[in-house]
Amino acid sequence: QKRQSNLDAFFGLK
Amino acid sequence: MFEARLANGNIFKMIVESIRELVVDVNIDCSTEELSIQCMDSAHVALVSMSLSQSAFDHFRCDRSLSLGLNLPNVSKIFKMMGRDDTMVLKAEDSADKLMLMFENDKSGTIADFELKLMAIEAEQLGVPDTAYKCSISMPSSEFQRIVRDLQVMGDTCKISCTKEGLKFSATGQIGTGNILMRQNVASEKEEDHVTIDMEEPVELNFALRYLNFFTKATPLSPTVILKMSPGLPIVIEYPIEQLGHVKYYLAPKMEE
Repeated sequence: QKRQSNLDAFFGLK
Repeated sequence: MFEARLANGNIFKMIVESIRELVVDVNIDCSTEELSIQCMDSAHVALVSMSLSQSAFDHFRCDRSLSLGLNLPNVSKIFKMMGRDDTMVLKAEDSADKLMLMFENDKSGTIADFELKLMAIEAEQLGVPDTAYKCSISMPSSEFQRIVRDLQVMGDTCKISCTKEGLKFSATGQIGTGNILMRQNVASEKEEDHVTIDMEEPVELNFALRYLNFFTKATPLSPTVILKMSPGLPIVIEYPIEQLGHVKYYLAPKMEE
């Protein structure tokens, strides 16, 4: 089973 | 005062149609250089990054950078009243609380004008790092649309792997597994049919087909689509708009539990 990651982990909020 | 005139208003309509199911309330940021949108979907799984250069417009005036807060489904309803060949004019005062949209049909001489109330949308600006991707693939956008549509039958997750064999799309579900392998093809005369695969190192990532399917709404904007991948990073799916701009989608991968 694969878990959906989200972009906050990759793109820092400015 | 912001005022922009686009002879081929249909381009802007297609941009709205390509993102309105993914991001609902967005700020269209107007600067002297371009109109741009950067917005994540509500789940923060996908990011839309759109840019349309001032050079796309026959007339472009932006005295002061503005953010036009709009509800895209409402904007889409207004564009249903624009004729295919209409010129589109956007206009807003600096104290922007409303946006004027005008559609001019040169042949019939009719002019339709609409006024949309603007919304104050809290925009979280994201730092999207510039990445040197390990794999970059350019392929016909209609081909990518067909692959995504076909694989949705097989399951909800698409494994995209780029190896020296080529680019493989796979999906597994209740009824079984489907694989579509694309190889480099620069032989066909029509540039638009070319598949070019630049692979620095093999990459294999998993993505939700539901999101990939949303992204293919941008297919009418560009005959080609560019996929960029690096191990463990979000994929970038770019639809160039001639030399005038682009609609880019970033999608976070699905990780092994």
